[in-house]
Amino acid sequence: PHSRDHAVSDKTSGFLVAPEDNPHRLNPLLRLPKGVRRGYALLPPLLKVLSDQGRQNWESETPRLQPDSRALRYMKRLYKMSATKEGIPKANKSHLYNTVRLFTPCSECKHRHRELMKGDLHSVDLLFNLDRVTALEHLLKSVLLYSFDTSVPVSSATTCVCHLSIKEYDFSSQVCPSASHSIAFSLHFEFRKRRWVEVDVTSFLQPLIATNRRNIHMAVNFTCLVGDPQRNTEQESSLNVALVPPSLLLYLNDTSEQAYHRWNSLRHRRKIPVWPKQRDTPLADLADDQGKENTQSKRA
Amino acid sequence: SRQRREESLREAPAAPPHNLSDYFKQFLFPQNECELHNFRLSFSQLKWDKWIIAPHRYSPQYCKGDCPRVVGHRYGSPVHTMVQNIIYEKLDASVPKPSCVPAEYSPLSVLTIEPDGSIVYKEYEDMIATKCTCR
Repeated sequence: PHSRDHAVSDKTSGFLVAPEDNPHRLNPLLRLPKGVRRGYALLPPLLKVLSDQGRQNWESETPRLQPDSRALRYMKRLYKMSATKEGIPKANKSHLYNTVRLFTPCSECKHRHRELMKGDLHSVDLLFNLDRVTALEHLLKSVLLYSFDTSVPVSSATTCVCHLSIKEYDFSSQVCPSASHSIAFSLHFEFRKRRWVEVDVTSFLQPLIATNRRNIHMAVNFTCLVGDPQRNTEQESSLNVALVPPSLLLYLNDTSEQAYHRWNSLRHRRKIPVWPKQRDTPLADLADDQGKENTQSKRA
Repeated sequence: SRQRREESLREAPAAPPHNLSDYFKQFLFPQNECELHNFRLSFSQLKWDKWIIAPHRYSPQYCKGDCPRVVGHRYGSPVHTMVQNIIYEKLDASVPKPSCVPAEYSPLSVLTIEPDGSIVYKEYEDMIATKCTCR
C-alpha cells in the first residue's frame, strides 16, 4: 500500500531522492518497481552493493560512525543468544522481536558527568536520535542499558533509584529543555560481577515512539545505595562504580516483508502440492506421447 | 490420443529387447539433475565486514541442474511445469524449459552497524535456500 511505501522510503537514509526532484537527478533506484524499492529501502547496504551504480558511492557516501565498544560487546552477546554460528535464528526464542536496535546518546545537551561516583546522584542529560527506526518497526520493549565497571568488587546487594524525565526540547529557540513528565523507580540488584543493568522504560517511551518521535531527550538521575536500605546501613561513601551514560535498547517487531516473522514460520514449511497420480492427470498421457511406446511399461 | 497411440504403435517397431538399457535410460533423471548446491561466503570477501559484524560466514546455497521432462512429486512442481515443457518441445522452442529454482528458504540473523553508529540485530526472511523445484 502507498502509505507503507511512503513510510518506508522517507525513513531510509536519504539515498532515495524525493520524487518531485528533477527526474534526471532522480536516483536510478526510484525507477525500480515499488516492491523492489521497498525491499531496497530495508536492505540498503546489501542491495546497494549489488547495483553497480551503488558500489562506488555507497562506500563513499555512508561514512559509518564507530559504535561504542561496550555496546558492541553487548550486541554480540545478544546475537550469540539469538542465532546459531551460521546465523540461523534460534527457534527456542519465546519473544516476538525480530529486530533489536541499540542507540548510544548523542553528545549535545549533556551535563558534564562525573566519572567516578561516590554512591551519590549521577545525573545526565541524554539525547537519542531514532532516525533509523522505520515506520514498519513496532516497539515491543525498550530499556536503558547501564554498564558497570566495578573496580572495587561490591559484595552486598545494591539498590539503585532511578529518576527519569523526558524533556521537550524546543530546538527552534534553543531554550533549555523543560521536563515534560518524569518517572521514578528503584531497582534492586546484586552487583556480583554484573556488567549490565537494564532499566525498563517501555511504558515511558511507548507513546513517544508510537508517534514517530525522532529525538528522545531525557534526564536520568541514578542513585545507588549500597547495602540493604531496610537495615538503613550507612550509605557507603564510595561506591566505586564508574557509571557511563546508558545506551537505549529497542526491541522491535519489524512488520515489513523482508523481516522474518517467526509466528508465521509455517509459511516457510510451504506444503508441497500433493502430486496427483500420473494416470489421473490427462497431461501425463500427453507428455508420455513423447516416448509413445512406453506408456504401458510406465503404467506398469 | 488413444487412437493416435494405436496408430503410432502399429507404425513403430517394438523396441528390440537387447537395448533395454538405452530404452530405460530415457526415464532416468538427468545426470546433472536439479538440486541444491552448497555455497559459503564470508562477508570479508565482499568487504562488508566493516558493517556486518555477524555472522562471519553465510551459506546462501543455490539451485542448479536440469529439470526432468516429466517432473513429479520429487520437485513439488505444479502441472503448469509439464505444460511449459510440452510447449517448449512441441510448439515453440522460444518458450524456455522449466528452470531449477529455490522452493523454500530459511531466515538469517544479521548484526550490523548503521551509518549513524547505532547497532541493529535483524532477522531477515528468505536468506538461505533450503529446497529446489522446477518451475
